[in-house]
Amino acid sequence: CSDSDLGPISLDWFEELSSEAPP
Amino acid sequence: TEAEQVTPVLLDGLREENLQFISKLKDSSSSCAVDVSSVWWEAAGCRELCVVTACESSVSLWKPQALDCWEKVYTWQLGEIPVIQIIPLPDTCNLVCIALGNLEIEEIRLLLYSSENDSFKQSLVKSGNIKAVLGLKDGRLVSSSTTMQEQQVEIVSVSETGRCKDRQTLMPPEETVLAFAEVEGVSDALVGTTAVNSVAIWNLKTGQLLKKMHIGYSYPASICHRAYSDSGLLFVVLSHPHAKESESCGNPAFRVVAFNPKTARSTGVMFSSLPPGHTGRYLEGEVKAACAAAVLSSGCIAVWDLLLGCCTALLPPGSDSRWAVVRWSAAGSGLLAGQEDGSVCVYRY
Repeated sequence: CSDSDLGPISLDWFEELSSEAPP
Repeated sequence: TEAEQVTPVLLDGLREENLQFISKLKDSSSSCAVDVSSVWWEAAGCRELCVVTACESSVSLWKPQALDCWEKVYTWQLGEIPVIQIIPLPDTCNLVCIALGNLEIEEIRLLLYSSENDSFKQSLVKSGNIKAVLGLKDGRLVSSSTTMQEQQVEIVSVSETGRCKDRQTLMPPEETVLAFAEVEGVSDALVGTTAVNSVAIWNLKTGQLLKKMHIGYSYPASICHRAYSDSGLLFVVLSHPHAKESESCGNPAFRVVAFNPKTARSTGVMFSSLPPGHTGRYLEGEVKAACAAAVLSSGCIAVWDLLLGCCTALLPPGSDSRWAVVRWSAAGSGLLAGQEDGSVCVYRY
């Protein structure tokens, strides 16, 4: 799979989603 | 004769046997194997990997003996509610966790040995309309349960004395959670698959529901078995008990799907289908690392290499009893296979 199929990939996805999600 | 009945079938001209029969244990008082599991058990300073077998009304602990024999150490008798599942608790010792219920789980109980009063005992962890439960590392259990109004997703920490030390709730999604998996590589992440075929991600530390990602309509009622994070992607191993056969994929039992948690987009990575020419479908199974095993509706057990997407061994049903349940051992490469007559065969994979 490529970036274009799945969109931009972040190695820190867990930390980023945790900071964006409601507490 | 017994060994002949349980000799693995070799597929597609494979020369080496991938499953080696080791031993068999038979509970003469048991009618049907509901579930089987392995548990670390320490007694008199000796820690051993024991086998736990469950039938509807009792759960037995079996200790390994010389010459591949097994000795039944103790049998816990349960009440009126039937045992339907053994819940493995990783990294624990002298603790067996079970689910009891009829169509759905009604109780979760711990079975243990108490050195305080030198007796085997049991304790209630949770009761209710429980839809899914999973043993997590550090002696924790996560479960989803429903009331008339809402769903509760809860983590309970249990001690080796059978006490519930701590309870924490996670934010529930709108739809019912049907299965959970810890995320390898991200210590505080948990995923679950839901009744509308989504994968939910939680932060175990904060209880936040981080994301919901739809799996797609081709494979309804997918169940997650394993999840790991690699290179910014979340890989989830799913089983598809209700998938329809297709020309491109055959009859899929397991699928590895890569999700981008940032965008919720996904792509299938690998299919593991039923062996060519094999009729029937996936009934139930378990995944350990890159290996998957399942009982098929034909009464066979199939084993797959999930990275190669191919079936590596097939155990036909015995002449007098079909396979009912298959589980991976907690240590090494052991496979525990339970038959409908209550006997359990131990294989090395």
